[in-house]
Amino acid sequence: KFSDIFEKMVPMLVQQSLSISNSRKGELVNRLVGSLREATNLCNGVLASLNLPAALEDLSGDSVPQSILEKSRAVIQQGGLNSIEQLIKDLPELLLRNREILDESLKILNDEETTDNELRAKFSQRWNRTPSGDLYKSLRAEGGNFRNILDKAVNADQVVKERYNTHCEMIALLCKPEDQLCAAIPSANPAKTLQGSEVVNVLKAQLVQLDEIKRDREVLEGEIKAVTFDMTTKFLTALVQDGAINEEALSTGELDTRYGAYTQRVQQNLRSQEEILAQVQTSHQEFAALKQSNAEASHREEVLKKLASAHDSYIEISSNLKEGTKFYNDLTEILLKFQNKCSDIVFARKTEREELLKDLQQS
Amino acid sequence: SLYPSLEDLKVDKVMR
Repeated sequence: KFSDIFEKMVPMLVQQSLSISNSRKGELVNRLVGSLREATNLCNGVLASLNLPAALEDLSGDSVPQSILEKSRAVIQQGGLNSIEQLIKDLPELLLRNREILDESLKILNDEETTDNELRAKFSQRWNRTPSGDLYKSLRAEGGNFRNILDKAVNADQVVKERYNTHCEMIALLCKPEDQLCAAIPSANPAKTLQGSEVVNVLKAQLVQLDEIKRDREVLEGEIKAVTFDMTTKFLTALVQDGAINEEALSTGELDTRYGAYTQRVQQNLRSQEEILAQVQTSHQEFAALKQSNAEASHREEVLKKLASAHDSYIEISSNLKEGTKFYNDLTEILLKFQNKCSDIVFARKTEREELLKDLQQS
Repeated sequence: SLYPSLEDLKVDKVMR
């Protein structure tokens, strides 16, 4: 039942090439997925600002348009306001836990160095071991890096909190049951005989196309993320044949083969959204001109727009909060490893110190 | 993404 624990071991150069190649791949995937997500946010923003699709569904002028109802149910189903409030409340504690681990780690380095300096002052050149300050340089640099990361995280927390404060009122309204939601939306006399007009059908068709583009996007994102490949053999072969690894060439070549088609499909997806959104904006102008514009109608439209964008903000805020929670938990693990490194070296230095002290006292 | 990436921190510095 022998399994060779060294089976996966590779030369150093291959190991480094693999980690660079992996981060190259990670960057490409993030860029592709990021551009798709950005396009979805843009699309949602434009539609919300045009009060679409709600304006097309809002025939009676006093009931809750279907798309707003669906958005309300979606938010409630994902836990509504309470779920994000709870995550927001947890952020400061997660931050504090990370700070404490970091501060504690750096403190034990400082304390040991202080003692080392005191003894060096007392025994001067007889205290002939390397000063702790020199030994701890790289650990302190690493600690400094963690501090920067935590400061950036604090800014991110602030962004999320502000986003939450801006939208929580509307999100709360969206979370209300249908009757209360309906009562909260100002009513306006029904949209005249818009139902039959051609521009309403054109707009509806355009919105269906946008939905299809978004659905394709989700499939595309899944496929992009599912791509896996291993460069080990290629790097090993290169090392054997040429004695060196041209990581960049090999990785870029592989990434082109694996992701070339996806990159094109992403660009095509973004282009078609751009075209359709432009058409929607033109049709909407025609639609808006047809609709009667009086105070009640525009007041109602304002609230419907806010409700639609409250849904989009809810999705964004909860994804930010999930990202933040994961960030802090991942960082805690990394900081605990850092803490172990600090306590290990300090333990070793203390043991060494005691021995040196004994020798000096004897001599 | 909003939060800093921890990717390169997760890679244990083999050289250390």
